[in-house]
Amino acid sequence: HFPRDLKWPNNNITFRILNYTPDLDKSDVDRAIRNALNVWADVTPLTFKKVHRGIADIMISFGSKEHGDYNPFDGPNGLLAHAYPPGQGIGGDTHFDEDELWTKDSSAYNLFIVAAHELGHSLGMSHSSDAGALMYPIYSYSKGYLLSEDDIEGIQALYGPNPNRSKVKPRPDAPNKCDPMLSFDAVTELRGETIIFKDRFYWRLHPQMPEPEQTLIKFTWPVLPNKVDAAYENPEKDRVIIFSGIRMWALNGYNLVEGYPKYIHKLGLPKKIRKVDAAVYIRDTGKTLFFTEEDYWSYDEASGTMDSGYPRSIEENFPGMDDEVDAAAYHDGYLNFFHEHMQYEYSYNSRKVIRILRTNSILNC
Amino acid sequence: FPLPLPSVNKENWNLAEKYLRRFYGLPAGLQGRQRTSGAFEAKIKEMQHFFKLKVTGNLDDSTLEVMKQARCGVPDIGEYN
Repeated sequence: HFPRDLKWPNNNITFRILNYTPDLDKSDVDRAIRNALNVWADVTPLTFKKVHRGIADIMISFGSKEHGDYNPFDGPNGLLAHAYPPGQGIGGDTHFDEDELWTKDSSAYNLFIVAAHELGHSLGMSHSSDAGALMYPIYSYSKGYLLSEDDIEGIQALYGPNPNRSKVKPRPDAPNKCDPMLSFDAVTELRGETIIFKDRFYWRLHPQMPEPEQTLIKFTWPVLPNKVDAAYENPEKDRVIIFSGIRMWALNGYNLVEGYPKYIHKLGLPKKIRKVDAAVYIRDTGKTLFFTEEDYWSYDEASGTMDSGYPRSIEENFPGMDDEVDAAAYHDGYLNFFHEHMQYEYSYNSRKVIRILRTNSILNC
Repeated sequence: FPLPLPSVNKENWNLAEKYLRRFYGLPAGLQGRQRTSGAFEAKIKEMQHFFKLKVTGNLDDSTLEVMKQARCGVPDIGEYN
């Protein structure tokens, strides 16, 4: 919240759209604003009435550079918008930077998402430090339900819950890297960095960065799904393959490769396999191992075919390991298997587990 | 007081200064060499703490990367209170 927990004294709030961006149809702007207000109305007793003249509680406008409030915008990118907390006069007002390109989709800055964030300020919400919260100050595109637990707790602390609605299921908070029970969804290398997927987020570990960096998957790759099951890098082909359900995507660096998604069955996996739990490329053999439930498969990258004699049992062929794997990585003859909150360092040559660590030890915890 | 890292060029330094002035109330103008620099470090630390970066007070790459991302700018609420 803002200092002194600023809020509107009553629950019936008026808004007025003073001008429109030329980037979108007028009706699209109206819809984006109304939907953004509904995000907050769904979880509070607040109602929003549109007015067409006079002073409204929330005055919405598009402007560029200095636009009348001595808080200038800065041209394209950088600052996207700002809004004032509840109060008289300029209080509650929301300004969008007209120098941005406003869109309905993910191709540029999505007006609905930015409006939902700004209108949070207009209602009394300050910035959240939870990277998954709508009130996090950095823009990221996402589809589906916008509010996190942190957003809902914040707004309901000011106005209470919506008496006419059953409790909505908020987005979970961003995973905490030092949670002792932390598990991973997928781990891969990407041109010397390590990328760890967990829920809607990924951590990026760079040899020159002292701390892992947590980002929403959608922030970097809007077309990827919110949940990644497995990922691996083939450095010879400079490709990272990302798996989610029966589909897979390919990255070249941070860019998506055209022609994807493809079905995982194109790799030669049988149709009964509906997801890959983990994948890892073994540089020394040129093979990629796919882990599915209690079994694993071997894929020959050079010929692009599955090796015969598979699937094999994980438990029998990797002595000392659990029977299932969440994620796997390979470094200098060692396979690191991640399962739930444990990490198993397996020597590929001596064929045994040589160390057991916490999963999040890779995140400096 | 901390010196800019070798990798931090003048452009990045200016960007950081502008960012901290706008969002973290870094005082504008010179206020004596030592004091300005102490304020700069304190504001970087505040920003690093909020974004859950490693709190060093230095303008490192991950700090600069966050500063360069598109964001919301909440105006100073003091001006109309």
